[in-house]
Amino acid sequence: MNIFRFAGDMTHLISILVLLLKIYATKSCSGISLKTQELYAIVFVARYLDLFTDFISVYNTVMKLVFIGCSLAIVWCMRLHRVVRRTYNKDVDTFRHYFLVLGCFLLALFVHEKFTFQEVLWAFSIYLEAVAILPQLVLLQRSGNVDNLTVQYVFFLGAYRAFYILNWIYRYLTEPHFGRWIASVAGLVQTALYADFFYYYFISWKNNAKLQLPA
Amino acid sequence: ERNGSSKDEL
Repeated sequence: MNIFRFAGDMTHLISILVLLLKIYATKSCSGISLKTQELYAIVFVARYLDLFTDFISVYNTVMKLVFIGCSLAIVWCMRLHRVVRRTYNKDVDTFRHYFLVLGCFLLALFVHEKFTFQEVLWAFSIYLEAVAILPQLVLLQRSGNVDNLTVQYVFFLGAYRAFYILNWIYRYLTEPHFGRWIASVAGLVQTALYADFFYYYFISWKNNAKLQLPA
Repeated sequence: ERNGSSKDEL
């Protein structure tokens, strides 16, 4: 465990807690893409299959349970909570995310570390996580100005993967045979997707204006 | 935690 990875896990946790706070405090999920939340639930379930087979550390197990639990709770809230579900605006959340699932699964069938059930699903979850934010970014663009908590959610989510890239560089330099190419390349793609969002977030923060994304 | 093991990251 290095400081970059720990910082990444903490910002990832913060992003999920910010989202839960927003939904719980405002009893509203306007501006949040249910499709992105569903993709994240699939990412965590597909990636943490080893939860009960490989014990790595208490920290690892607890964090996996928290991530799976929170992502399923958010999807449950947005789909079934009698108050929150009415604030979900499905006609702006129109990204066809099933194509993302299919594309990532096909890619995982061809590009993986080992051709085993767990490894293919792990690669699938890595690819899917890289693109899972797309429905949310499309929704932000469509709805123009959005509330701060949603923007902070995306911001922390981007920061988490940026920390992980520093973690992979650090581990590559310090551990002899550390090769995590699939996660590193997908992580770079993921962080690049956020880069333009960060740019507009920084510009709006500098001008102390509301976030304006190009249509 | 087992270091360098394949899937020790979240």
